[in-house]
Amino acid sequence: KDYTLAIHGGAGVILKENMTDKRESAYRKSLSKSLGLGGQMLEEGYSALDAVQFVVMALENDPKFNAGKGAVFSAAGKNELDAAIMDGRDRNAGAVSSVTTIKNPIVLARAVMENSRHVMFQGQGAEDFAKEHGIEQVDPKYFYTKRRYDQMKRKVKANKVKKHSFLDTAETKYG
Amino acid sequence: TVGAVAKDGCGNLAAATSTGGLTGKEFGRVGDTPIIGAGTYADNRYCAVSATGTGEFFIRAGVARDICSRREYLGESIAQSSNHVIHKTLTDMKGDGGVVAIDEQGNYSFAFNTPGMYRGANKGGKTLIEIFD
Repeated sequence: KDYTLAIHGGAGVILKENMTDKRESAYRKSLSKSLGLGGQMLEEGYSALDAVQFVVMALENDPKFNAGKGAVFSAAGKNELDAAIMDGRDRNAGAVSSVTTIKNPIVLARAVMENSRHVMFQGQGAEDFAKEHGIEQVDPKYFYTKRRYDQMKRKVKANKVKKHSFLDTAETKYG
Repeated sequence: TVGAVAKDGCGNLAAATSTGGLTGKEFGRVGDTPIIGAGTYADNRYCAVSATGTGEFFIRAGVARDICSRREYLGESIAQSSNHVIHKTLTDMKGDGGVVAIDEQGNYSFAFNTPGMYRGANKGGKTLIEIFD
């Protein structure tokens, strides 16, 4: 029982008035499921590293959160994903950025940490490394959700009107 | 952005963060998540941190490593260090977002300067889930 796990699903302009009971309970349910998964792993003696990886994978697979499936779109209409993992035992770390076909970027980040002499791979290099190491790749369409695509369209339209500022309001700031 | 920090039964710490970035971001833009020391950091001696927010500010402030450094050099608690870095260092730069952080004793802290952060904790089976400030 001597374990602790803390998780987040993103911060931002999350306003009570925008949050329906149904939506709030859906988010709470997802957070509770991830906490339960991670807690059970730690209870069964899995490492902190395994627990954080699998908890983040669960959240990446949940389209409500801005990571993996359900990620926000770039202005070019693409999902460019980033992830990192770090082991407190020896401060070893792995990170990937701007990947577009990796189903669970946190899995690739861990492979970089454990199977390469580098800390970070980006873009095509990261995708090639994934292929060499059998990390699951998907068609970029896998990440699509209408909600996020519509958010991007609104944002791009708004930015045409006024100078681009990523310090915008509403949840588009964090996707 | 999603993230997790954990202390296991052997006293080891770890941190993990994953994101799609910012809606409407420019091609090739990378935020703090994959930058070790900005959005993700873990050191068994002091703390593990996972961040979410406007990445540009977290990179410039080196948020995740700074929270650990305040514990290392000033001996602050995880609550003191994470709250200082979010509510002073980051806020003074006009940055916004939040962190989940944990120390080597298994104490955890949520610190954020936005109206809400999806967050939860499980300490030895006792769980807590919050969304709003």
